[in-house]
Amino acid sequence: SAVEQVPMRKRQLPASFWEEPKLT
Amino acid sequence: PWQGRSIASSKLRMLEFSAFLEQPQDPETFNKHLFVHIGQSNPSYSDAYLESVDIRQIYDKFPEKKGGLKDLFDKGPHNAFFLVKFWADLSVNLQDDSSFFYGVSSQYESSENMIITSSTKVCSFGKQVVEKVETEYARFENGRYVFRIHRSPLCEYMINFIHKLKHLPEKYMMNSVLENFTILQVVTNRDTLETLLCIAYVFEVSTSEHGAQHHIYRLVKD
Repeated sequence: SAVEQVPMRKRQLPASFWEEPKLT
Repeated sequence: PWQGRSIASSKLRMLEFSAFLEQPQDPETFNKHLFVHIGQSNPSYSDAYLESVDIRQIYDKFPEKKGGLKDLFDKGPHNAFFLVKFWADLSVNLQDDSSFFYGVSSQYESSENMIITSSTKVCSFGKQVVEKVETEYARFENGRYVFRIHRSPLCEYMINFIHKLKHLPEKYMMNSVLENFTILQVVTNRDTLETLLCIAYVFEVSTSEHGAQHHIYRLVKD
């Protein structure tokens, strides 16, 4: 796979992927 | 309206999902702690569609051999594929106590009467380490068919994993471990072998005071 061993932070993922919702 | 806005294909919709710990307080009461939870939602046509993630970005986090995520997606239907990012709530005291119950409950609904098979694969560095396969029959309720996997016991591997994770002193260490921990759930029509839902789960530890959180994405190949 082209993305093997690439940290998740360096992958093309939506910004929301790293934003924990603060809802109850 | 739930198609594209919640975990639902044209054949099956997930209503609820939770992994939990029940700790007895006394013979009549117990505490229930939710590690992860997807509650009932009722999206409307005015709600936005789920964001999408290119499935190729996560291939290596899940089994890649024959029958792996790529093969499943190529087989389709593409509207059955989702990614869930969980922020798990580990703010609970764990003790080795045989009276504790670790379980998973989930519910689904369909307009079709069928028998479903749910395969749940726990993966470490993209390789399957344990799999649970469950078969559920439909119950006709309120004009639709409902499938309940109720209080399915968490396997020893998962209980040990949670305990080891809890022993790490810092959240960034837990997240570092969780970077290579994933779960793939595939729900299939037992008789036709059609994929009804395929859900890829990835994890971080919650920093919220409000318990477990999640984001849901559609998996696509642009």
